Amino acid sequence: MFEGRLLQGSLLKKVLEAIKDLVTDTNFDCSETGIALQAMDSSHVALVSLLLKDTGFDHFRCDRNLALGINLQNMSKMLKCAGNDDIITLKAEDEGDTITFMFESPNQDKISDFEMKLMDIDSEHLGIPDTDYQAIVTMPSAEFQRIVRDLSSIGDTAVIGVTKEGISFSTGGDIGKANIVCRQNTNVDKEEDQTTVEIHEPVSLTFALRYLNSFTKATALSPQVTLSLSKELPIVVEYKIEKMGFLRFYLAPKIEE
Amino acid sequence: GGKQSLMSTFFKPK
Repeated sequence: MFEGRLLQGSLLKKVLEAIKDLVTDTNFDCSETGIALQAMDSSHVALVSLLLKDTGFDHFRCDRNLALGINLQNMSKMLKCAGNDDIITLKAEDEGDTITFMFESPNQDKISDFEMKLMDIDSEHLGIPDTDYQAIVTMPSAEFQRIVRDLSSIGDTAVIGVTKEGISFSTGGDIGKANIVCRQNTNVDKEEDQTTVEIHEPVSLTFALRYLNSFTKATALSPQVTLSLSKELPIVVEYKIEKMGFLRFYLAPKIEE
Repeated sequence: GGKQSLMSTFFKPK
């Protein structure tokens, strides 16, 4: 059987809110090392990769590798019934066709049990090679969310450029154009408010803003976001999940004709 | 700007 008990149940709630509108049905791959998920959106332009390590769970047991086929909208509906401070336990039998979610209130005075049917999803996984990216920018996640939202009101594609100065976001549309530059900034009190740029090669790529907007639904997961770019490769937008793993979004670039 | 590429251009099925 598989069982995972997560003291910070809100993390799982936030993960579902971040991916339920991008991916419809996917397998949660459970093994003794934790829970992993890899899925593309319906247009195969974006890819989501989630890792929740077993060590991040208060209790974790997985006797046999299980691929739990789940409709994310339905799982989100059930997780919405959990309180933000609830402990969430996921459970599934090896030969079962359901998954159960148990929510325990902080002082254990309310225990909820939800059971959801599993689906048979034969998903193929893509091999994502380890890459030494030409540019890696870490910045406040709320800042990135704000920039993407603001640019989306002006245009539908963004040119993201990274130089040693910093990272720039540009767009244009019917009403005009916009360009936002965030400089490297390490002289702030809290580390999480820093913007750091690790650059090996200046790089500039073009992306559809509606996907970047969708990725920023994960902002609640981490105060920082890391953007990794390399010429002619998908951008990686990564939200680290403290002590557990990460939620990564890959977005294929738009190639000039 | 430009033509949207697909994920399968960059990452191959395992």
